[in-house]
Amino acid sequence: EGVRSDGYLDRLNQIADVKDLTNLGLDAIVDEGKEPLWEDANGTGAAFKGTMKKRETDDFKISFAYYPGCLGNNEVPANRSSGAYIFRPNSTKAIGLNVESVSEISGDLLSEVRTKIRGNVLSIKRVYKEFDFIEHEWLVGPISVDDGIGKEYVVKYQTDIINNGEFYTDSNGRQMLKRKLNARPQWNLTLTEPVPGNYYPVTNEIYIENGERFTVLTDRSQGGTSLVEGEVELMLHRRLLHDDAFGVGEALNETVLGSGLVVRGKHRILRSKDPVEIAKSVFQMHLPPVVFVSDASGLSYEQW
Amino acid sequence: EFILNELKSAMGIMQHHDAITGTEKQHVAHDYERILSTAIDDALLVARQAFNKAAQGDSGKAPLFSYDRCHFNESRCHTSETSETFMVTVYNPLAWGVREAVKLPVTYGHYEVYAPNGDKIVTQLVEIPDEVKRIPNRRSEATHELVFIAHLHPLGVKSFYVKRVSTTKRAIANGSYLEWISG
Repeated sequence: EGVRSDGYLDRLNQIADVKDLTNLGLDAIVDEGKEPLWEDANGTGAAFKGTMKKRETDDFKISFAYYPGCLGNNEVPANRSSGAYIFRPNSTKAIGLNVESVSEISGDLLSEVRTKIRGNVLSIKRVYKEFDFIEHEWLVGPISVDDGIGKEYVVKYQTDIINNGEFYTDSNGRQMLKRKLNARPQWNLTLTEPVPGNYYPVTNEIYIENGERFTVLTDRSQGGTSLVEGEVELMLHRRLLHDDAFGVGEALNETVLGSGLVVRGKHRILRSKDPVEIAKSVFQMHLPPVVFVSDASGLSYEQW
Repeated sequence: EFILNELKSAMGIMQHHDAITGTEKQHVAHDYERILSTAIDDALLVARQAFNKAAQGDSGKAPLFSYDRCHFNESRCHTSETSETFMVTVYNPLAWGVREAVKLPVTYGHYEVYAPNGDKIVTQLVEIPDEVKRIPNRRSEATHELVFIAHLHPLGVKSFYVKRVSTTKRAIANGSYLEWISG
């Protein structure tokens, strides 16, 4: 309470001081001020860093970015628009989104860091006292298209793992398959679309490893890749203004009350290498407990 | 059975690749929403009857509980937002025991949650982010989420009793709130 500042350095110092207030296994969510809590230089996007007391290696950054959609007349593949069927950004570099504000909550059951990010993005990094995983809840949208450009939003998890361009995604919920950047196992590959050509379906799980392992479980099917060493990238939301001429005949531009849709979901981040623990977590993500709420007016505790 | 068949039928339609991926035309998307939403609402009838049957035994009394549809993806639930006391029934569909955080949209206040053995359990009140409150078309009075951890048996059902104790107490939300606002 009362810790506020307009200065960047002041902010870092204060956050370092505040770490003792967290009473969970979450070790301050910041790392004693040795690294910037967030960074917005070079347009690489906003990030914050987290460490957990239980596992010193739980150290990664989360940032958000978007790919501007391609616009073309669809007459030849080179003029294909990004649309419902086709992910075709007009740039190989995603545009980073900066942090607007950060807040922190700590209590008896959970601690979380809420990061408000430019472009209608909210990122909540959450640690439960009882659970070993880190939960990343994201809320994206409505995506603004006032500039006439369709956008495809992604989240990036940046780690120190040297994965040599290799990452693993599940095969429609069955076995995990190894994916290699700019490569296919059966033929020599020349990619005309360097970003989408490296995107793969993620029904449940995507991970990178090299000694240690960084796994992200999704709560729904998403597209995922690892374009940069140590990074896992997942697409969260899209709003596009042009049809891609693959049959739907409409742009992927859904609205509610005139504004774009808001999507809200969760990723579960695991550092475990135990296949049983990971498999159980996958099931728990997809078959969570069913919760019924019923009015109990007139029913006392004793009667219950 | 015919009510459940309606939901099974709707789920069958939702296996279409356009429904899965969202590559259908917009009016088709709305039709899918209509079919699925109606089927879920109707299937809740079965849940209501089943739970009331279990709760009443053979007494034949009038139904005790009504189960309203909660929209947890928008942090809204009419019953938990408006009732002073409510019951939370949690079913674990997995064949092993799990611990899961249950989050109930509520208005600001002091709440007590009791586990099936009658013990009061630890809870935390967490403010719902403004970004969630601003979701277009969201109609809800909920300002916070009441969080507790449910320990569930394999394929087990547990019932929790929630009681709103006070609405005026200050500093009810247990936990520290710290905010930095950027320049």
